Amino acid sequence: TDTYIPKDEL
Amino acid sequence: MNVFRLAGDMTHLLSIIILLLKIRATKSCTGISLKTQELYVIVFLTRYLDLFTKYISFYNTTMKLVFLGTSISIVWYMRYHKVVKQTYNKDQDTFRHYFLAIPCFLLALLIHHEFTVIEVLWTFSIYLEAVAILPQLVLLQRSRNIDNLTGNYVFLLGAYRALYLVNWVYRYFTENHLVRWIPWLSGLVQTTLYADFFYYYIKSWKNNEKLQLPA
Repeated sequence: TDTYIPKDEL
Repeated sequence: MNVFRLAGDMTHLLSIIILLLKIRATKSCTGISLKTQELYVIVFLTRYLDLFTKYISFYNTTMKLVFLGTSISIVWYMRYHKVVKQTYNKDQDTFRHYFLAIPCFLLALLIHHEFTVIEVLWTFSIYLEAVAILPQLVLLQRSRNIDNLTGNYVFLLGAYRALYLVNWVYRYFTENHLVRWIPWLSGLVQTTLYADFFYYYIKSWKNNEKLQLPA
């Protein structure tokens, strides 16, 4: 899927 | 960053600090599962691969280093410290944790967001974290008396992911309904595994009695 999911969590 | 996620990270950090204090102050790791601690090292190593390639924030980088450092030092203490390693319940901590890691890795190969090394290993770390507490919960059921620090450690560890669930609900409604199935479902499984521990922990706290898990 194209929606970019930010990896900003620990 | 929202207050739920910050509370979750602080709860997670507190749980690790309590465990380190228990080991360093009492020079004992009785009741602690080395298998679970080793799984957590694998979780952090596979999740923080982009530690040096992707800078998100000072907080993010610092916390990743703290989690990596503390989890590795806990395993070191339990494996190599001359006094602590004598107190490890080797004959009770018998959960085959590879039976947990391998299915998680296979699942990550099948279900992931994109098929790259970093992403598959990140997904593996999310699945593995969900089940990593199992050896510790099994050990708690086997060890008759659970000391307060160990009980508090496991409780805070479960509470941190429950706070993350709240954080995900908050982010869903405030960040244009971005869906994160993989961490959501894994986080739900992870928190559910603590359900009966939470029940007995809160009951023992209410009745002011020793924490005891039914065999």
